[in-house]
Amino acid sequence: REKRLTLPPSEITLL
Amino acid sequence: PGLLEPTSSLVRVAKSASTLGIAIEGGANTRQPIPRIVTIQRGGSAHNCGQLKVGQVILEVNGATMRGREHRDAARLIAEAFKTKERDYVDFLVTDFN
Repeated sequence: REKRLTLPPSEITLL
Repeated sequence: PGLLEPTSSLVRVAKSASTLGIAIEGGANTRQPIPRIVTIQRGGSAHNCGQLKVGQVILEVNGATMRGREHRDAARLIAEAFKTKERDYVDFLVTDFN
């Protein structure tokens, strides 16, 4: 069975 | 620093423009646990430097590790490194290996 990613995506910050 | 990252390289970005000009994503507790460069803006210091690339992962900034830092903390550290008048450059340890 495929393992699913449970971590959320990240924000993107312009620096 | 960086000894355990055989593909890493140190890039010194001179503060040649009023902005650093990179966008980063990722940080601890996200799908991208170490910040990654997603954009390099034309005309910014990073673009002028010519050695940073989209897709590279930022391992250290001025010798400070990015590991374990949440996104906002990593972004703040980079912003402060660019803002400080103590140095006219920012050192990035980056790797192409994600």
